Amino acid sequence: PHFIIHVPGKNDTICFNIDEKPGTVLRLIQDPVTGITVTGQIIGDKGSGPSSGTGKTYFGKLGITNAWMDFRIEVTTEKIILGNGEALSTFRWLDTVTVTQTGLSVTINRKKNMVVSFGDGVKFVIVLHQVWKKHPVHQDFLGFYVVDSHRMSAQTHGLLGQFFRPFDFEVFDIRPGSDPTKPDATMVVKSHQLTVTRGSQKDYRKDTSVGTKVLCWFVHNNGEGLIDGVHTDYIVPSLF
Amino acid sequence: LRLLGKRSLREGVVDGIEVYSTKISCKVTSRFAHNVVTTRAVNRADKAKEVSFDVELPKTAFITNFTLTIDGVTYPGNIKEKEVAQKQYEKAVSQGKTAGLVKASGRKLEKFTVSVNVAAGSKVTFELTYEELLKRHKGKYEMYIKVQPKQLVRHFEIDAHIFEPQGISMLDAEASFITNDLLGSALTKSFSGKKGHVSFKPSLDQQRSCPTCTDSLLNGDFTIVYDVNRESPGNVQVVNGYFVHFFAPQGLPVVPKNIVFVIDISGSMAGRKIHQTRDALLKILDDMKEDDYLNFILFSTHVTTWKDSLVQATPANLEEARMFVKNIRDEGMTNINDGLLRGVHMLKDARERHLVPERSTSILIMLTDGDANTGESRPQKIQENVRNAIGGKFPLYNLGFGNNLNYNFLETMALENNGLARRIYEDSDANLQLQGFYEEVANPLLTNVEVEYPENAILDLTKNNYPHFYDGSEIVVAGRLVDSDMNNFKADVKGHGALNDLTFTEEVDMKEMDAALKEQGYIFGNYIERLWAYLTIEQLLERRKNAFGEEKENLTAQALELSLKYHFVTPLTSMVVTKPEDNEDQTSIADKPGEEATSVTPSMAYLRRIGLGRPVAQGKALGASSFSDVPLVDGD
Repeated sequence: PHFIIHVPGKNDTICFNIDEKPGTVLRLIQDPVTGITVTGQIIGDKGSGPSSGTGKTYFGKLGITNAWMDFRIEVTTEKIILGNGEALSTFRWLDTVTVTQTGLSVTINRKKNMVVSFGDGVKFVIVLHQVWKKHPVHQDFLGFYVVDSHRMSAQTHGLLGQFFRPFDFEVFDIRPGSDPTKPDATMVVKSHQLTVTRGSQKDYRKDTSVGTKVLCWFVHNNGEGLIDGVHTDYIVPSLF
Repeated sequence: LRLLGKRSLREGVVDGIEVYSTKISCKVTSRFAHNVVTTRAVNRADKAKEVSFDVELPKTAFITNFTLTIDGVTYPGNIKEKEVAQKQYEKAVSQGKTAGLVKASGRKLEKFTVSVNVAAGSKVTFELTYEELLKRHKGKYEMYIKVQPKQLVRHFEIDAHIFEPQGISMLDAEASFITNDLLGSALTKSFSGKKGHVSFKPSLDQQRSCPTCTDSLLNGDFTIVYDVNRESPGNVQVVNGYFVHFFAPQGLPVVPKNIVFVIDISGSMAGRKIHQTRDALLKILDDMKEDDYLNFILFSTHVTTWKDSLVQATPANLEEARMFVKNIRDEGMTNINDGLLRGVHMLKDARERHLVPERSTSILIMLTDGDANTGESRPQKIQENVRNAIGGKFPLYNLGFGNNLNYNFLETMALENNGLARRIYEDSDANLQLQGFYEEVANPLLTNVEVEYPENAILDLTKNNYPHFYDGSEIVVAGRLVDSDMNNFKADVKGHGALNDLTFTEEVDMKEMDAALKEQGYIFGNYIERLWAYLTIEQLLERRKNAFGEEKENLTAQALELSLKYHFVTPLTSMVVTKPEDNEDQTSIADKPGEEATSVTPSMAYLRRIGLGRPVAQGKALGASSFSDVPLVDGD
């Protein structure tokens, strides 16, 4: 999957990929104060095992829990299961439904996206990317966007959560790269000096089929140097 | 010679009458069933013979048409206001003419009977049409057809076509009389996409009760069950400016219940009834979930309770409850008032003292087999007391065990309190009936369901708020669009779930709808308008039961107007059939009997005295079912 980190103070964007085997579960957000955790399970293309397919990976399943509310949401490309214990509600991406309870609102917009809000300071959007059912290679996948995180604590961590608090970076020495359309540069971030490449990713929040092009500095090697530790530190055994 | 030989061996001729064709044609479009029962017979005797046509149809159905055709001349049925029809009917009676009637018949059915004299060599065709909205119970729609021809029929056929725009997910047909032979060749059932088809077409030989018998084995229930695909929880269909909205979400957790059983243990419950009640309660206890709360209140002359307040359905409490239930014994008289008021108080108290979960629903179920005869015994006062005590806070379900009770009283009281009444028939399966009722109301997935449409866009809406949505059921709302050319509209369904509040939104795109519905033309036309009319009349009649004075008059007028406009035989209308007999015009009348059709009403007693209630068994029974020795009653 691709990660896009917009840095408001710099008015610039950093991006990176995490390349792991399908089935791997990554911790995206973990906040011990609000109790919110978000995890994502990787899928590949159709029929892709560790050694097949195009090598491209996506999120096929997402898990959102709020430990203090004893509430969890499991989102797959087929259905959305939310609740706790045995009292689970199951919805499909064909439903248009809003589920509300104290401190939580979940809205599923038929075949498009779902919006999860915890109170008025945490809002996530999950986008359903549907492909042609009979496509020989590609399959449906999910996009995860953090729209509002201002109520998340400073202790929030995870592949995305670590970037909720302000951080700084510098990019200099922009130079031609191996691809003439994508210059390389040097980035200093979190006390590391990295070679980055100017590239682009797509933000699908507004338009789930075409998306909006976002220019970003691409950090190679699974975000090494940008993320705290290494990407394998974020692998967890299961969605919940 | 050969021809003569054949004539002498003609199959299916009984007492000179040959029923050569009976066809039950069912067309179901979006749960709305349009059934036509056609029987054709010929009098092969050398003198005039009387033949009768009997059809048993569901109590929930409305007859919409009946025609009698003799030698090519058709005598249609006319639907009139009941009083007008009655006058015509009484006039006919006073002139010594006879009549056909619809009577209550068993638990689910009512019987339509008409008879006519047919001249030697003449042919007669009877055609009865009725319509009903199939209701979803326990995850399926059920269409029930009683099959009981009294003789072999050369061309016997049940032909059901089902069209469901949502697509059919399962379809099955069963007959209580089915044999392997019939199963293999006479019965076919198939479904694909939006269309389903069931055909039952036994040959003459297949109809015989034994290879050399001349009597028919076709005697029993023929049931078609099906369900539809539910890609989304709601489905809205619009045709010609009328719409219907079906709502049945799946995958929601059950809302915990706080349930109080108020059980009549008076002396009249002695024997089998109390035994069956105990059996049913024990089964119900097995189905209780740990999140539920319960209690038992027993009433006879006095009121006793199992526990002072509601208790959680923990394994230990359930075990104790089983012991309590096993020891229920009959005694004393019937104090309905105090029993119910204790139950109401217990449920309210549990809520006020936060003894039960915040997100739970309260239900009061009363079972009685007789009228109140001690304590407050005036029905209206009991109704008033209960209504005031409940204050609309939770539903009351009344189960009337057997026939020796005032069912109207129980029904009115239940309807006044957002519940419903059900008669439990005093048969060997009474315990299963009790248990079945409990299962219907045991799994609420949503409470306080409200269906909302854009303001100023909708007219003539049927009931759009329901206290509960039960698992396996379906909420149906129909209405009329202000502007039949509008391109789209949105419907919201709001309800409280076990954990949270939910709002389901259904966007209706008319253009999409038009395209989807084009292919259904072959089934039958303005079905949504008729469905809306059926549902509206049904709900007006239900509200009418609880209304008084001017409100009752208004409800009656509305229901009557629609019944006449859409040709439904409802409790407010009658169908008059004028037929020729003995060279003299004769009038028959079809009324819809009510649930209280358990005794002869004064007007019927009058009619019987003057010889109207003639023993129709003297005729030959044709059609889908036959006449048997039922009491001559009419519940008008």
